[in-house]
Amino acid sequence: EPAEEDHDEL
Amino acid sequence: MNIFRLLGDLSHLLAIIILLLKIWNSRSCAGISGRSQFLFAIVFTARYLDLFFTFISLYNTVMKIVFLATSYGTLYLMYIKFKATYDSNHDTFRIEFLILPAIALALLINEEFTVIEILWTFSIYLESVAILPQLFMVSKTGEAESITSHYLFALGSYRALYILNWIYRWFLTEKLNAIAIVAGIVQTILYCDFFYLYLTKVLKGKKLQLPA
Repeated sequence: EPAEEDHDEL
Repeated sequence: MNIFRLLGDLSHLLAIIILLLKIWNSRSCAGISGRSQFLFAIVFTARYLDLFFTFISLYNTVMKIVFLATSYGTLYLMYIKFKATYDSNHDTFRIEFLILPAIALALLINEEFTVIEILWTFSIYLESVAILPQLFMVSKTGEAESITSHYLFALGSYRALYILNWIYRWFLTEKLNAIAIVAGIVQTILYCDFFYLYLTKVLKGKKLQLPA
């Protein structure tokens, strides 16, 4: 299960 | 956050502000591609939907709001307020040939098959080619005002700085997103021709002439 994608970049 | 990403975001913000000031002060959007600005508004809308339910940092939230507001503000100036000065004859790039492949690719190649992730991935793919209508328009008109070339330089530099940010994060063995990196490299490569002309011509006070 891929880690929850947290897109911290703009 | 690292210096490369911060400089990248500031370069991006600078580009958007240069464009807004150019249109507002000259009361004209001659030489500017409304289609590219339209694509940028789609990119920000698709990518920043998480604005309303994930909080990463104040900086992140503020910048997302600023980017959304300025991109729609630019569309307003181009298509409503200064519509008479919009050069639709030279702004003819078929953007459906950019949007549809970006949607297809986002459905095929993504990290997670969820609505938010697909929209984010779509926005990454679309952003990598969103400048094409503008570059196409400059090549069609054969030249660009120096303020427009400063805008393009700042806009191209933003993703180039993000590549340095990804290299820096790789050395720190931080988590990286391959989709964003590949698309960011493609995006930056599209500017190479322009970067060469900008550095060899515009900075010497000459006009930017793209070979038609």
